[in-house]
Amino acid sequence: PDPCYDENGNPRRCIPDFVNSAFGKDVRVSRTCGSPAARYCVVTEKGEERTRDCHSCDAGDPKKSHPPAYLTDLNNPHNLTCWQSENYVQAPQNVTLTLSLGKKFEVTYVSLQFCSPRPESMAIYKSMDYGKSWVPFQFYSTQCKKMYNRQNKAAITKQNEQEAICTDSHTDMHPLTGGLIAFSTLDGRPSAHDFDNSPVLQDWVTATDIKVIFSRLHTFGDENEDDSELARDSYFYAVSDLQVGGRCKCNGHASKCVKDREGNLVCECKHNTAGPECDRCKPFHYDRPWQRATAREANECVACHCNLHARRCRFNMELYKLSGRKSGGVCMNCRHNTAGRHCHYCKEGFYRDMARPISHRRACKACDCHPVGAAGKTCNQTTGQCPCKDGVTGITCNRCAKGYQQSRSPVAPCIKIP
Amino acid sequence: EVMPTLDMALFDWTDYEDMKPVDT
Repeated sequence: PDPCYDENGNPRRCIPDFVNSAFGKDVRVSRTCGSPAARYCVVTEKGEERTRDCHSCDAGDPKKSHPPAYLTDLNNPHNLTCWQSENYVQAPQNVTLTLSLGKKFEVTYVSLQFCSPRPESMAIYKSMDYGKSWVPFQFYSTQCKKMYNRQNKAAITKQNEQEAICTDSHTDMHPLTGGLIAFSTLDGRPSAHDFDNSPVLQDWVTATDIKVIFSRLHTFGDENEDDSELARDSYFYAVSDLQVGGRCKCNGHASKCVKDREGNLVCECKHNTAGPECDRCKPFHYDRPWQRATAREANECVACHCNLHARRCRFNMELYKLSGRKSGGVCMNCRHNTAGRHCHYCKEGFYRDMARPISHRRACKACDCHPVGAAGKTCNQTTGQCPCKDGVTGITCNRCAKGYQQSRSPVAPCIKIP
Repeated sequence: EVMPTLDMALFDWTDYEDMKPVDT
């Protein structure tokens, strides 16, 4: 059964599965440790006592490397793999993770599970145009004002639902490992409960790419003391799992996304819609404007009514409004000698053959009005009767009426018999 | 009674050249 249609075949809203769209994808990272190999140290605490275990990060050695692939590989709690940055990349320097989702997604959350202490400051951005431009999604910092010039936990109102918030929650240095940062895109947004009817929030959660910028490391404050090198080798960013939870964006017109011929991820559009996000109507289905599907209404696109006489049509808003928002399609290039918005009558010089339905290829016959006996070339749409000159008769005006005879004048072809 | 159809050959097109059908 197709989730986009009910058991009676009627269209209904359908949405792709909820997935971790980051899983298995490549993440572009600005500064990963191991090239060249370098020492790093892990601090553990037992009560007041801190111990430091040092290791080597070596990109050339699979056992000692911490590549970006570990961000989105299978997250096995019993065997954590951690991506790790170079040591002591401290503000104003930062480390950037960039993830391309491959198409528009409606993001529900972005989460990061850390192997190191969580950053003191970090920012999450999104792009809606495949990385051309970036919009802030969320900031985390113990010093929101100083780091991002934003108020801590600013209120979100109906007027600024697309505002990125800065919060100091989740910015503790502890736990030293295993800390989680999870950003929920709709948290605290006033219209979240009515997402279906909120184009602003639908736009807000839409992303093609996610970028995470680690802006400031937490430290114990020993990075400038004696033996600062050892201390600095203990400060780095390390993440075991980057997740971007959400759904492939298909505007309610598809239940899954598939790879197209070029390998791009696209929606498997139903309801006569088209485009990577099912965000327009497919050709010839312009009888009403495209709309996103809602829980109540599938808003499928409807084919134009052209009685099989046209392959193309266009939408006309005025007609649509005049019809009470029922039908606005206008057929283009009516064939088979038909005409009208729906190719539903015969064009000038032709008349209906009532023995055939209007959708028949030969539903319109030529009038065939006599070049001299008829006063014009256009005949009656339903009878085929041509307009005859005085004294002339016949459906095509090709003979003189009773009491008349043919003359030599093409202007008055039939004259009364004296 | 069958009515004879208009005979195009009988018409005098002098002064009405512009009205004359192409194929006449």
